[in-house]
Amino acid sequence: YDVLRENNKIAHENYHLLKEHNIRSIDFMGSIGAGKTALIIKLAEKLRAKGLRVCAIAGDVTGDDDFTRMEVSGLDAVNCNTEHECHLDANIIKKTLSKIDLDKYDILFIENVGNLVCPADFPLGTDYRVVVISTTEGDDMVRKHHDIFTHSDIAILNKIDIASAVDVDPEIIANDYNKLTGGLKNIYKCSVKKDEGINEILAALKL
Amino acid sequence: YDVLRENNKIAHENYHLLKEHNIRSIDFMGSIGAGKTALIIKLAEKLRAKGLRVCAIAGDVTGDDDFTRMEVSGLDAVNCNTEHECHLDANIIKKTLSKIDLDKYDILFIENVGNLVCPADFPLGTDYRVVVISTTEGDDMVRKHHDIFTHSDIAILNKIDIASAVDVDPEIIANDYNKLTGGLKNIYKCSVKKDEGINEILAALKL
Ligand SMILES: Nc1nc2c(ncn2[C@@H]2O[C@H](COP(=O)(O)OP(=O)(O)OP(=O)(O)O)[C@@H](O)[C@H]2O)c(=O)[nH]1
Ligand SMILES: Nc1nc2c(ncn2[C@@H]2O[C@H](COP(=O)(O)OP(=O)(O)OP(=O)(O)O)[C@@H](O)[C@H]2O)c(=O)[nH]1
Ligand SMILES: [Mg+2]
Ligand SMILES: [Mg+2]
Ligand SMILES: [Zn+2]
Ligand SMILES: [Zn+2]
Repeated sequence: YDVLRENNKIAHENYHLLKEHNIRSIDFMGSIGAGKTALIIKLAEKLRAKGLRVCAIAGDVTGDDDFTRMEVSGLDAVNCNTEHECHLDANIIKKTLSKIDLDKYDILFIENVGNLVCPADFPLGTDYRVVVISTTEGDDMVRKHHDIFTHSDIAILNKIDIASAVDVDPEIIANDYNKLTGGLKNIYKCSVKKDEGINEILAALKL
Repeated sequence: YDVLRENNKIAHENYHLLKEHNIRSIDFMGSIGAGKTALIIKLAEKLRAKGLRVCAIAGDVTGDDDFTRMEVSGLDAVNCNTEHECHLDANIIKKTLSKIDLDKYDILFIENVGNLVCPADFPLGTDYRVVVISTTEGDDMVRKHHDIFTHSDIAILNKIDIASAVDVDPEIIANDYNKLTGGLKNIYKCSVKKDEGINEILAALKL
């Protein structure tokens, strides 16, 4: 499938470009409304407090809601609209990277379009690929979306503070994840709202 | 774009097939985990109580979670896996319809794959297209996904029972919807869990 091969070639170029500038990069994929933006803002706050320089690319189909939230929080950000695609690809990231002064940053966060299907097939060239889901989507997210969890490095289960309000047991999701990944990868439970489990995520991403 | 034209042609065939069998049909699109399955099960229960015969097609990328939940609830269902696509299309629905004895039913519910982007471009041939979102995804769903809300008939905002837990004001979402649709379409607030707002949805779908 040429589209995917072409994407991987450009992803490889992005990877080398980021390495030349000593930037550690993370692609945050995940379901619509799982808390990707909230998590990125929270992680960036903690990293800036440690003296690290962080930049983010806010991917979305349309609009600049996430970009604005990032900027308002004090996080340097660039808006990136796909207009039609339901996933970011390496080419749109290559173009977006050309707008950023990479020497000014240590860490790059990319927020992908909310979707648990297509982003799995389009690596962007980052060091880590993370999938963010939340309890409020139900306990079947892992069972229904094998590809994206096998094509990523870690998973994050957010909104554990309100799991009982949707009758969801986080352990069911964790067990499904361990079964699918053979126990080789970890899923991190957190609540961005309550600031719980965030430091474990920073450690897992070696930040 | 040939794919879309081909899809619309088959959708038209599906529409006529369903009309020949006097079946009213609804395509439930929406975000991942918004409550599409829970809503379909609840609507079917109320319709069966009125003596109507209901069947459902459970669309998903993989697995049979939703299909099983429907069957366990007493709703006749057929499982429909796309394997890779992040949306159902008219062709897969045509094939699935051939497995159903259409003379046995009055109403057909189709649950689409959870995704607020691509399903907008792929009508299936149903009478109504509905978009289900929920408060727990945040208050920006309408602002970020114009196409799917303009290519559908009504919208449903579920999980209003826990809006405050995610700091979301349902009125913001309703205002965005009214602005986008020029007040010509309605968004229905509901809580499937608390059985609130369900009868208004039945009325809106003329069921
Ligand atoms: N209760 C609770 N709500 C949360 C938490 N994290 C995020 N939220 C809420 O969940 C909603 C969605 O959060 P976002 O950060 O916009 O999620 P997102 O994944 O970036 O959403 P999209 O970019 O639109 O796909 C917002 O209303 C947040 O306030 C959490 O840990 N607990
Ligand atoms: N509090 C609350 N939880 C709800 C409501 N409706 C659904 N839920 C919960 O939300 C989660 C997702 O519901 P589902 O019916 O699986 O949603 P879905 O849209 O069919 O999900 P996918 O098919 O996986 O995209 C489940 O844990 C439900 O219990 C509601 O009105 N209020
Ligand atoms: Mg976001
Ligand atoms: Mg479902
Ligand atoms: Zn897709
Ligand atoms: Zn798609």
